[in-house]
Amino acid sequence: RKQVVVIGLGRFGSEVAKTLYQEGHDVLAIDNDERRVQEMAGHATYPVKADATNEAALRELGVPNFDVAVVAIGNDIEASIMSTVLLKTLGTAHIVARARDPLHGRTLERVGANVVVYPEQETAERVARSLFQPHVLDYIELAPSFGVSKVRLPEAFNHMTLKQAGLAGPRDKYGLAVLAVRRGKEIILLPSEEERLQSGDLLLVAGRDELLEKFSAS
Amino acid sequence: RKQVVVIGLGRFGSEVAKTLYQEGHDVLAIDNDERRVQEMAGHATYPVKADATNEAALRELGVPNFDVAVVAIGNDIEASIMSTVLLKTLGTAHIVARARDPLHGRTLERVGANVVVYPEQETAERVARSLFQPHVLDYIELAPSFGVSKVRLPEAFNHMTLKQAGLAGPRDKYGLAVLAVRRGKEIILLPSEEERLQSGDLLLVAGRDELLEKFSAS
Ligand SMILES: Nc1ncnc2c1ncn2[C@@H]1O[C@H](COP(=O)(O)OP(=O)(O)OP(=O)(O)O)[C@@H](O)[C@H]1O
Ligand SMILES: Nc1ncnc2c1ncn2[C@@H]1O[C@H](COP(=O)(O)OP(=O)(O)OP(=O)(O)O)[C@@H](O)[C@H]1O
Repeated sequence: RKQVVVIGLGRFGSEVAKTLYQEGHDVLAIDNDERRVQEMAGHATYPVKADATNEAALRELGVPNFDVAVVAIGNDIEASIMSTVLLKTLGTAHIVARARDPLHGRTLERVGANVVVYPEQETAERVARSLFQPHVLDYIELAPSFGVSKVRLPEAFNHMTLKQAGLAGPRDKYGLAVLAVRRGKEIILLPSEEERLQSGDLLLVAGRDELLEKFSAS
Repeated sequence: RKQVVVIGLGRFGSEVAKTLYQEGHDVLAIDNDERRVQEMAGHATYPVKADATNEAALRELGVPNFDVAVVAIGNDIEASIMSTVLLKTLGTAHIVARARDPLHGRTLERVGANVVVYPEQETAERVARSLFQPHVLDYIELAPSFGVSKVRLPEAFNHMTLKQAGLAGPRDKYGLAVLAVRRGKEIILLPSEEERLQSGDLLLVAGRDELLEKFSAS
């Protein structure tokens, strides 16, 4: 059970606060917009109206006692930066701040943010990359040009074994390793090449990105 | 090489357009704010100033010829919905729309959006979940409570074999399967239990979420 202060309760900040609260942590949720504070009722431990660029207000709220803070102010660059400076001054060990653009992000790092996130840009890249790969549900990069994808089985492979499908390993037709298969509620780790695939299966597939693309385009 | 129309060039839309353009696709990037259109110069095939709620303007721009559209208007709910309705009318086969909240999202689906995304909320959940798991760099859910994490090797396991570390498989101490190890530029798929781990290694680990948490908290 940890204690986190979240500053700024727009879409990003309120969702951070709600998720942390649901995970059982103590969340002090700050915004200077009364309406946003009220919307957090029941979704955070302490929703409170305050100006996060006011050092006295932050001290009064006990912010020096928090180890972790998330600065979720996205548009008001000045408030985002000043709030981060204050958190650093008050001894916050770990600060995650959201930035509008790379210059804003670099500035936040300079004044003490440990982690900078770009919510719109991150999601945009995911959307752009998945736009023409409807079978690919998720992806982790393991190395440049090499990753692991969660892929919906293309219809063409229904009823084939991994071997028949050319998916029996990196030396097989598609050059991919199927690390797991999820079928309904069941998870099959490291399936054998005799595993018979079924429509609706989700596959965890590792391999070079261009090979993954060829396979998911089937 | 595909053709995509992106409507709305804020942080989300401009990044979608830029990413698609860099991947070699043809991108028609529309915004009714002249400044935003100019910022796209060199980053999209055709950056153009237009009101996306104006059917005649969209026809004139050849939008009926595009199969895929991304509606990236985040704040003006009315414009977002009307633009989606128009795209549907003009025959766009696949529409991805960004929504401000679930009600907005449901409405977009009703009027023809095939996929709805929530950039701020998606990133917020990722940030909240990774806040207290500094070793976990990425995660794919395979089933509820079961996933695959990309994890930085905790220092405590430096120089141990997978077997010595208790990571030799789901029946071993940590109950996890190590599917791959990345060491520098090298990727070892399905490592043997004799594989000796080194500080700096990235592990692809599969298992129940609470077991993953125990391991990454080491
Ligand atoms: N000095 C401040 N003190 C406290 N809260 C602030 C301060 N300045 C801005 N905020 C709050 O930060 C929140 C997020 O600000 P932002 O300008 O990013 O709004 P937003 O676009 O609604 O956010 P999102 O993109 O997350 O939906 C707002 O609710 C705003 O009231
Ligand atoms: N009717 C319209 N026609 C064309 N463009 C529009 C229309 N309405 C809004 N836009 C554009 O959509 C873009 C995104 O709008 P939004 O209100 O989400 O701004 P934003 O907060 O800057 O976006 P982001 O969160 O992606 O940074 C803006 O650049 C705006 O000019």
